[in-house]
Amino acid sequence: VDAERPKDEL
Amino acid sequence: MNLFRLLGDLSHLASILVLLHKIQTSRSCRGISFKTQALYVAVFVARYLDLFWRYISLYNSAMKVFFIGSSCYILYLMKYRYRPTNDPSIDTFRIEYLLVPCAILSLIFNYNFMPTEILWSFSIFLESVAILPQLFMLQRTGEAEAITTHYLAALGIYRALYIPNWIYRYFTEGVIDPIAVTAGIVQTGLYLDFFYVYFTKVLQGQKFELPA
Repeated sequence: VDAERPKDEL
Repeated sequence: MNLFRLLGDLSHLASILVLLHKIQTSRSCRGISFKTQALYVAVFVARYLDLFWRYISLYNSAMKVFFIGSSCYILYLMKYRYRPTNDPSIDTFRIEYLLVPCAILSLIFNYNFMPTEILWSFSIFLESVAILPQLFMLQRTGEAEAITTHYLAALGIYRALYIPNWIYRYFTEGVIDPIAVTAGIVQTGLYLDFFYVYFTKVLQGQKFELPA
């Protein structure tokens, strides 16, 4: 599992 | 996009439309915390500036423009058009107690130590607590108009729905965003007392009143 932020979320 | 996130975003959209409707029809912003609304402008500007260099989808861009535009418009309504109905003497929460810790947290917890990512983290932390001046004001006055409580409920449901969205994304995409998840859980937690009164009183047709 990668810890990152999904850039498509508002 | 999954259903939880879509419904969450729509709930967020609905909350702002309800707030605008309340202000326009009653020609008053009584019961609304200017400080909370100003914090939302800071949240949206800090987070959605990526509008200028990152294109995701028309949906994504349109929502970002709407959230920045509508939050600035609400500030304008409160500060100018309906200024006499805005009572700063009951909006007394000290927002520096929110801004400073959020700024420090965003310098420690971010996905990349660069201005845009630090601003993103800051906006996530600040959003999680931005409702506090509003809830504090509610606590002080002890009651609220039904429409104000519908606004708050839609706003609370929005972040609550992001939690199943993150669980869904964890299992389907294998990604997890610890910063947003932690802040999102805190944010939703702040609404629990409010939700309790809202669901047991307002939705049963009673007035929103806090026990003395």
